Formats: sequence, C-alpha cells, structure tokens
Amino acid sequence: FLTFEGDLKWDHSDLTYRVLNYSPDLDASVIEDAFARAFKVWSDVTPLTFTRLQSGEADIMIQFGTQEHGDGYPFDGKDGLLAHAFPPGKGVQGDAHFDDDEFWTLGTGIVVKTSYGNANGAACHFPFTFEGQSYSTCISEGRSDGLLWCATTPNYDTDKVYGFCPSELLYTYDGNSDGAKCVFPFIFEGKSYDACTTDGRSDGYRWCATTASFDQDKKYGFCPNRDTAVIGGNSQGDPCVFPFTFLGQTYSACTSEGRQDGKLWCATTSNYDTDHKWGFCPDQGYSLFLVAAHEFGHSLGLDHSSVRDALMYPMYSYIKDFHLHPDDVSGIQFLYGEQVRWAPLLWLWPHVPSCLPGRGSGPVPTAQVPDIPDQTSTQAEDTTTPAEPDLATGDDYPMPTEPSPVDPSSDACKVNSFDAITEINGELHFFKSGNYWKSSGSRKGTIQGPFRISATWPALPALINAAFQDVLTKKLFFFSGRRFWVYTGSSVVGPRGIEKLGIGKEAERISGALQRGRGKVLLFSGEKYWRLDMKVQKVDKGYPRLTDDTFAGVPLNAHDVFLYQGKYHFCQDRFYWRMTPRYQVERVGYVKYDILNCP
Amino acid sequence: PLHSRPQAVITFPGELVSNLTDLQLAESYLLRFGYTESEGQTRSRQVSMGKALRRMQKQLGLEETGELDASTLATMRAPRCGVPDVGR
Repeated sequence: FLTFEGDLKWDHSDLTYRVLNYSPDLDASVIEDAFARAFKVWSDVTPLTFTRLQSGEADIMIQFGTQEHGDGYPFDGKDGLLAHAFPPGKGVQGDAHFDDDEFWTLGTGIVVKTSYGNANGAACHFPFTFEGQSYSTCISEGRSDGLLWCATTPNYDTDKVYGFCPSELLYTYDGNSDGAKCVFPFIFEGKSYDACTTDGRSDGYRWCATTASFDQDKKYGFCPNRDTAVIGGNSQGDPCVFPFTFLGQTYSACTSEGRQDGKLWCATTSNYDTDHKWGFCPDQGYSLFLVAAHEFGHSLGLDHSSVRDALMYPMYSYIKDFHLHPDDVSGIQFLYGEQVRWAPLLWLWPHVPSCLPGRGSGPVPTAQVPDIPDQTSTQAEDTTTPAEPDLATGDDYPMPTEPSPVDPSSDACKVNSFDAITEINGELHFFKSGNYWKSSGSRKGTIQGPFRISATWPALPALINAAFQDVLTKKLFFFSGRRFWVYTGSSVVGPRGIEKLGIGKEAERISGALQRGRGKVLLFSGEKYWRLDMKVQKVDKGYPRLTDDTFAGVPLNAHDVFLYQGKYHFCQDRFYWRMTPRYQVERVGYVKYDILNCP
Repeated sequence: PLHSRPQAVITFPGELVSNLTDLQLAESYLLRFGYTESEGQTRSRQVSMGKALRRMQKQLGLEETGELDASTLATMRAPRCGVPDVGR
C-alpha cells in the first residue's frame, strides 16, 4: 500500500460527509446507500465513523460533475477517468468527485428503482412477463396515460407486483420544486418546451419547469433518466426512440451497426438519417459502490496500490463478492489504527423513506387506471412498514432481513417503527396499530403493555400519527391524518380538522410535536413545521418553516418527533437523532436499544 | 451470421473520436499519472519514455518490457481513477 507524501490523514475519527448533488442514472436513495456502504468498508476495520450532513461544510464533500467541474482537473467524457478524490485536509481536500458522463449502476446494469405502485420502492426485475409477453424495459402497455411501469418480480401475470419507473412525468430531483413533476409545455426564455431540455445549462443536465412558465415562476427540477436513456453521443439522457431508421433500415432495438467497436447505440429520434441524434445504450455501467469505496480510500489518505486485487489499485474492475484486500487493511490501519468497532450502529442512513404513500389499489396495468398519488392524497396511511428494497443484486451486500411484518401486539421490542412516541405524565408512550406501551424514565428497561388505545381513549382511531401533552393544562392532543382530538381527563373534544389550527392542506398528517416554553408547541409534517399558540389554538404567522433551517442534521421527514427529558428526538426507521436545545445533534442510535431499552 | 450487405462504418456526430496516435496517447497518459515530467525537464524523450513505461508497468503489475506493447496500450485505454499514480 502507499499513503500520500507526509502520511496525510485526518486529525479526528468522527468524520462527516455530504452529498452535494446526484446523478440522474440512479435514484437518490440508491446513491446514498452506495456511498454509505462505501464508507462502511473503511469504518469496519478502523475507529473511524462517518456521519452524513444534510447541509453545511463536511469533511468529505461528494459531487457528480462532467468535464471541467470546478477543481481544475477535468473529466473526459464516457469511460477513461471515472472519478477522483483529494487527500485529507481543509477545503477541497478530502472531497470526492464522480464523472457524470459515466453510466452509474451497481456494476451489473441499470438499476431502475420504482416509486408508487405496490412494490414499496423495489427495483424493476428485467425481464418480466406481462400478459404472456416478456419485457426488458419499462413499458406503458396496459395504461392509457402513457406512464412507464415495470414488474419487480419475474412475472407480473402471477405476482401482480409493480411500480412506476423514473420519469419526469412523476417527479423531478434537486432543483427548487421539492420533487414536483414536470409541467409540459413550459415556457423558457419565451420558447415553449414539451420535453426536458439542457438549454440554458453548460453541464448537460436535463431539466424542466414544474409550472407552466419558468420565465415567470423560476420553479424547476432535474429530470430522472428513463431506463432507456442514452449515455454520451449527442443527446445524453434522452431515451431511445424505437423503431428508428438508420441507413434506410428500421431498428426496434439497440444496434452496433455502423460501428467497429461493437458498442450498442440507438437513435433518440425516429430517424437517425435525417436527425443524426444518437447515444450509447445502457450497458453494465460502473459500480458506484466500488468506485466510491476506492475514492474514499484517497479521501482518508491512501494512495494507489500496485496490488492488482486491492481496492486501491487504480484500474476499475467489477467484483461481485467484494471484500477489502489485506493490503488495503494494512494501509488504512497504518494511518488510523486497527481498533474494530461495533458495526451495527452504522446502519444509520435513511434507506427508503418509510412514509412513501403506497396505493395498493390492485393491479395497475389494466384498463382501469388507478390514481397516482398527488400532494392532496388523503388515503389512510399504509400501516405496515415497507420492506427494504432488495438492492443486494450485484454487490451481494448483506441487508438486514427481519421478518416483516411482525405482530407488534405483543412485543414492543419487535416493532420496526412506531406510529407515534410521546411523553405523558412523565412516561414515554409508544403507539402502534391500535396498541400502546409505556416505559418509565425512572425505571429504565421496564416496558408496560400493550394496552388498547381504544380502552384508554375510546374516541381515538387505531392509527395515531402524533400526540403531546400540553405542559400547562396537561391536556392530551392526538393527531391522526388531518384530524385531532383533545382529551381533558376522560372528556374529549373532536375529531376536528387541523385546518382549524390554521395548518394548510400541504400537511397530510402531523408526524410529531415539540413543546416549547411560553405556551407554544411545534407541529411537524414532512419537511416542515408549524408553531401552535396553545392559548388561541392557532398557528403563528410566518409558518410553516423548513425543518432543515432550524434543526440541521436530523432526518428531514422523520416519522416521529417528540420531546423527552428536555431533548428533541427525531425518529427515522429504527433510528433516532437526539438534539440539544442548542440544536446540536448529540447522539444517533437505535430506538429499540436506547429508548425502549430492549435487550 | 453473414451480412447480406457490406458493413457501413460511420463517424457519429458529437462522438469524442480520439485521433491521438498510440505514442501521443502514451505520452499524455504517462504525464498525467506522474510517470514522466513535463517535456521541458527531460533530456532525451526516447530514454525517458522507456523508463517511464517500465515504471508504469511495474506499478500496475504488467509485464515490465519498457515497450509500448498491446497490454500496456489496453491498460492506458481502460477505465480508471483520475488520481495520479506517482507523486502529488
């Protein structure tokens, strides 16, 4: 192994990183997962820990870029240079950059993560069978709205499990529109566009307006790549158009005709002979996980190794069953020591937002077209916790496989995530699917329950999204969807709509509450929060505000938020972030072990 | 398997066609990844190229011939990390 001249290394072991932008090739959650696993490669064998920041300056800043991307070391289009990183230090030092002219996958071809449908965000399974025919791309067959979908199991006809493929007609990413979908046509610099465009940009990223007029509203987002998006050529990111005409012949699939190197290409209009628009078809691509693990080795102080099988060897090769080579282990332990820490806590990253609205409304690709959830969906939440997407194909990385769903009615320690958590009369209450448990702060480790919610608060539904006790009046507030109830002892008022509190329609449900001094309570929903004035039972002017603006460093759409022992707790999946009143994240851990004190 | 008509080979618009000769490719690769220094500082290009090639072949675990052979050229065209192999 080699280290950089002067053994450059970090002077602290609790490192932070931040993902500045994303590639259109992969869903953001797949990218974040790949980076998290790439860091885990190194933290598994050293005392190093890696915490992801959502804002501000991190030790390791990660970004995608093409050609010259701001550091004076330009990339070179498709293939060739894949990525680079800088040794530890301040500023650009420690940062890692990835060439977005590459086709980023997990090393075995395109990863199409679905959204909506009933597959809970699983990736497409290609090929899949639909009405007896086999498909290897996303299709719109069976739909009248032209939306692309795929099966996430080999056979839709038997399994009926599906999801919608990335498409600008469903959502955008980054930009300033919170993921809103494109609006076509839209006006940009007076011209009308009915498709995504790179106009106005020098980096080649495709974007669209999320209102009818960008000139007027300045709202935009980047277009996710379709599964047939081409790489390189002269229309990167545009989908293939089949059939297309080339030298008078018609092609309904990618072809290597016209090339000597055998690379597959397609036209991005119906006639290459007249339009000359083309690009390379998706191939195996490069494993973002493997390339990131290598670059993060540089970020930690390792230089290139001459051992061909080492991760720090400079040439790319795809490895199915990745393991760190002893040469890499000696190198990193030469810099940071060899103390091996407990790994489990490192599964701290949000994988799949567990609050994705699943419609579950039966088979989709039939003549009856089900709705796509829009922002005003009032469908009751799916109370089962979606399984984690099976992303292990290709990198064979063991994913936690807990039997799910587990019957929460008996053992609180088996519950994946609670509907609501709050402190009532000094005891933490955990609500889940019609039951609740109590754990007393003073008698650590003793969990009482389950109790039926309806037995204690008869007016309440089974699903409680949030609850809190008013500090002054000791009244109990319960929220479910857009409704809330107020219990004073055994008498109850409600349900009433939360619009009565002045909360707009953008809040589908309240996910948590933080009692503040002077008769104020913060109510959280999605990535925003409102400040409720308890005296007048109305939210104050100037709200909602972005959670991230005040509570930086906690998950943006936590599904539980509560105050306990004077600290703010934000829960996401099985984990919690604990924040001090000075807005500093002081701890991240497991709800199960640290708050419930399960064995 | 037999083409009914002769294969047409075309140059696709916008494709970054590398018209570097093998030697030019080698020189830029060796310079970029630290195996040679910029031209002004070398006395005789031929000698330094051979030495630099041998150094690169050693570093990357290739057969050390000091020649621009096929496997060395293939390595120069293979996808890789942009951090130099030698030096800063």
